[in-house]
Parts: sequence; C-alpha cells; structure tokens
Amino acid sequence: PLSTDTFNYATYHNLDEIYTFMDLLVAENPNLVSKLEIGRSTENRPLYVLKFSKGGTNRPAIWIDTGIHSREWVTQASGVWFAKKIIQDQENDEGLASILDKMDIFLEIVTNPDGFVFTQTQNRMWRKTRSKHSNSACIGVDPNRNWDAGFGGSGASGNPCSETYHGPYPNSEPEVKSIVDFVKSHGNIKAFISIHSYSQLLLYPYGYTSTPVPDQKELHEISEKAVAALSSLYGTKYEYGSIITTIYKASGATVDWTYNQGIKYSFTFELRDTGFYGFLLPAKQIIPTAEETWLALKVIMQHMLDHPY
Amino acid sequence: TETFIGHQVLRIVPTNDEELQKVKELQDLEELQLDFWLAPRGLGHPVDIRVPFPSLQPLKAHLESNGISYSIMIEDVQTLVDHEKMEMLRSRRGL
Repeated sequence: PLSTDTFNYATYHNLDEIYTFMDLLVAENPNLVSKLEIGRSTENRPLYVLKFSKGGTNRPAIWIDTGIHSREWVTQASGVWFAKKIIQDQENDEGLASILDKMDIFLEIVTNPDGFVFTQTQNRMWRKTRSKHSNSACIGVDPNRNWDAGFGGSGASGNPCSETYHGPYPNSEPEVKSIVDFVKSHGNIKAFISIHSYSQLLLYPYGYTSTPVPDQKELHEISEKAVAALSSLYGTKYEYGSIITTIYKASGATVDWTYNQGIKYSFTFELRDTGFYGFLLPAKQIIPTAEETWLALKVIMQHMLDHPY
Repeated sequence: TETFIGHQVLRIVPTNDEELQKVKELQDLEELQLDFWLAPRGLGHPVDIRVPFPSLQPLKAHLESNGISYSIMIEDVQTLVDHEKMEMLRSRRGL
C-alpha cells in the first residue's frame, strides 16, 4: 500500500495525489499532524492546512504556504517534501525538536487549488485564482496582490486581464480571505512565510512603500543568515532584501499584510531557478530545492524561537 | 487545453533607462499576449517574457529595431511542458 515512505518526492503531482499524501501523513502520525480545512476556493475545493503540533492550545506558531501562484509547481512540491521532513526529523534534529516543543507549524501546500488544477488540465502557465467577478471580462485575480496592505496601489493592476490584477476589493478571493480569517482567529502566529518561484530571492516587507519596516535591520540580518544556510548546501545563490528595493513595487502583497498584523517575521521566498527553466523547473531539481530551502526555513524558525515577542 | 507550441521565453536585460522604459511599455501591448515571467525590476535585472508564436516575429523585429538585445531562454515551451507531463505519467505508472 502507498505510504509517505513510498511516495515519490522527486516528481510533480496533481491535486488528488497531494491530498492523498496529506491524508496518509496524518494517518501515519496522528499524534503530531492534523489536517484543517480553513475554507473553500472559488470552485468550492477545500483549502487544507497541515498542523504540526505536540499539543497545548494556541501556542506560538509558524505559517508556511506554497502554491499561491499555481504555476510555480516547485513550491507545492517543496511543501510536500517539507511536510515529510518535519515528520522524519521531529526527534533526530535537535533544532526542529526544540521548535516543535514550543511551537506549532501550519503548512498550506496547495494555497490556490483551482489555479493548480487548471495548470494540470488546461493551461500550465496559469498564475491567478479562477474567480469571475461581475465587472471583468477576464478570469482570475492575482492572490499576491489581493491583501489589504497598500491594496490597489501602483505595483498591481486594475485590469482584470492582467496577471497582476488586484481584484475588485481586498480579500475578494476566498483563498486569501480564508488565510486572513485563520490568522486573525489564531492570533498567535509569530512567523509567516509565503513561498513562490522563481528568481532565488528572500524578501521581507514592504512592497507597497519604500518606507523601511521598523524591524528592517533584524529582518535583514535573519535573511543574511538564512541565505547563507541555504547556499551552504549546493551553492545556490540568493539575493535578499525588502520587496520594493530588491524587485519592484508590489501592492496588496501577502507579507505586507501579515507584517502589518504584527507578525514580525514575515518573509517571501522566490525559489529556483534564476532563469533557464523558470516555472518549468525539471522535477529532478525538486528535492535539492526543497532541501536547501528547508535550511533557510530552520534559520528563521530558530531565530523566532530564540527571540520570542 | 492551452498548448505552447512555438512559444519561446525571451530574456532581456535592460542596460539603460531608455531600454527599461521600452521593455515596460511592452506590458501594455495586450495584442501581443505577452506573459511576463519576470517583470521589469530595474537595470541589469533580467526580464523574462513568454511570447506566443504569432507574436515572436513582430516582437523580435520591434526589439531589434530599438536596438534592444535579447536571448532565448526557452526555445519551445511546449517541449518542456510535454517532458514534464511524460515524467509525471511515468512516475504514476511506476506507482
């Protein structure tokens, strides 16, 4: 029978296979993993979040999401690998064990399931959600421009046919609203990491304004350490910095909203590569990408453990 | 299902403000159906654009007439998509 030990992490999977993986992981590890449904997508698909917890109630937590832009397949694949890694290393990795002793980890692997299914069936290059808003000729909203942080400013488009369409209003996308509601109701999330591809970047707020965040110095130092850890494995080179200074102005972005909610350790990753395959990264790079990214994630989580706030 | 036969991904690295401006203006040419994989960020940073086959010649001519150099990052997008699909099928069959 299929188990998460026989699951093939070195290939891309469709939505059903990823959801089956999640159920297997929960069934194999009922004392550590549970599956929450935080909402439903536009096309009424469940939005599943894996919760890794050793108990307690409402403990400080880390949130990691992958796949908010559906065509960035290496991110969902890395999310699957992270989930298994947490199980595998929960005891033999001292750092991870100490993190799990005190904190919970929430992992949303397929944050945009409608878009993901669409990339698997209709259009491999689809990025946005699959919502249809009355006043728009085109389908989909960029879920990384739909958050209530600088919403509608420059750095997003008001054109429904654009890949960076911000949507008719903040949180118009159920995929976004579900996370917003979850973060607000949980109230104790201390780190929020949203994973994209590609470009090999580690970014922190802000994207909608050039005003540095109050915690810029600390976030920059963490980024430096995290990128050093990431590069130590395979030499993969990353740049890091605030969104607006490192790439461009982006309004309504996820981590700008989470930072403004008081979640100090808010980061966005842009995984491999820097532009040979782009979104079509070969499957043989899934595991090395996930392995190196995991080292950076552990730096961020360890820093958060050592610097409670 | 959308196919990408003949689509190419071009890489442009703007080296001066004028080139950067011209590349930014491409984003408004909706008729070319350009898909910006990497949007313009600034001088020296790559801009990657997936170009549908019918737009390839007009775009290349436009870039060349404006003296904007480009490289071809992906020769044929469909070839990579097909390879990816085949690998997934092979893995599923193995399962």
